[in-house]
Order: sequence, then C-alpha cells, then structure tokens
Amino acid sequence: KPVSMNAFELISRSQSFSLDNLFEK
Amino acid sequence: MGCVSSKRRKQEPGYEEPTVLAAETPFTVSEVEALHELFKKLSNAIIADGLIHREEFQLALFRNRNRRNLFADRIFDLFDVKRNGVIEFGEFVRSLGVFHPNAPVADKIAFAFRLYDLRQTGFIEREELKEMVLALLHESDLALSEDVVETIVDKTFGEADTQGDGKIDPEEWKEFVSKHPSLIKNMTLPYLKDITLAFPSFVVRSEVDE
Repeated sequence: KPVSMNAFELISRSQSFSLDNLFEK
Repeated sequence: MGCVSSKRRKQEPGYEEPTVLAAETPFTVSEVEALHELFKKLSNAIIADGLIHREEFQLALFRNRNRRNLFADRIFDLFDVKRNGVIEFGEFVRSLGVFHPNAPVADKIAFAFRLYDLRQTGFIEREELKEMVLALLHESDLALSEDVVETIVDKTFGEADTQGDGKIDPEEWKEFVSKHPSLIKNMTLPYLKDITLAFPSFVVRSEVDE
C-alpha cells in the first residue's frame, strides 16, 4: 500500500524515475 | 579486440579515449566502445552534433522530445557536469559509471542524494520530497489525496531527518539508505553489464577510413 511506503521508496520504484529506456532499441 | 579508433571519432566534441574512461570508471574498454555506439545514437537523434541535448535525452527516455519530467531534468543536469547545456561523451560514460552494478555503493548513495536535492542546497528538504512525490503521481496512474501525500512525506521525514531540523543531510541520507537498501535499486542498471552484447558493431567495424 502506498501509504505504508516511505516517500523515497515510492519515488525510486517509479518508472518515470528510471533510466532503463535509454537502452531500449 | 574491439579496440577501434577512427579519426572521425576523435573530432567529435568532448570525445575522450576509451582507455582513459575505462581507467576512471567500472567499465572495460570494450564496454566504453559499446557505450559510444549508444551515445552516437542518442546524440544524433535530433541535432547531429555528437552531443546529447536535453530534448534528445527526453526523447530517449520517453519517446517524446517535448515531455518534460522532473527526474529527466535532474538526471540531465547531473550528467551535464560542465553545465553547458549538453552531455558530452566523457560526461555520459562517467555518469553512467555510477549506475554500473560494480560501482561503489557510496557513489550510488551520493548520486541519489544529489538527484533528490532538487535545488542543490546540500540538503533534501521536505518541500523537495513532496514535489517529487507529486511529480511521480502526475506521471503515474496512482491517485493519492493531498492528505495521504502529506502523511507519507511527514512519515518519511520523521524517520530520515534524525536531527529533526526539517532537512535531510548527506549523513542522514546515508543512514536512511542503510536501513532501506532498496532505495538505491534504481541507481543500478543491470543492462550496463551486457552493453557490449547490445552494441557489438564496434567489434566488427574495420579501421578503414573512407
């Protein structure tokens, strides 16, 4: 549940906070 | 193997020798060569000048050059070490080095801190944390009420800000990450270990100059 998570956990798990797409061909 | 250097490449603005970059980062020379292939692709996507512009970075991350995103902006600014509005090859490799699975954890913790220190004050402030939470909600389908956001931010601050001065300093951040190691999971890109498989073209290219 988001409420039980800490804010940084929410952020670090977010796809919009990820560099993965740089490597997509 | 795979150690190809071309005259054309050396003329690229900001180009640095793979041997130099490999010595300063967790990457091997072959991996730096492979990263150069990726860099060429990204840096010539809109403006063919061998430099990654902000729009090209956004295009690579979101398939959309006009889609501004808080995280993409911050990452771009951190990669753009010289702060001249573009990412050069050396900056690209050194910055990505932090995301390598073999990079020191301390480097990842420090990079994440700088990423979240939106206004570069040397501290992560409550307002910055709230801004990031709101930004990610805006980007995702997750809908949380203002009260819930406040509760999450308060709770996080209560735990991380051990001195209780309303801001998280690098030491507090380090302690907080040691309690929650998953927080720096996004600071590791497993893909970087296989980069030579994804971009192997440099291995077969010959030294011939046309």
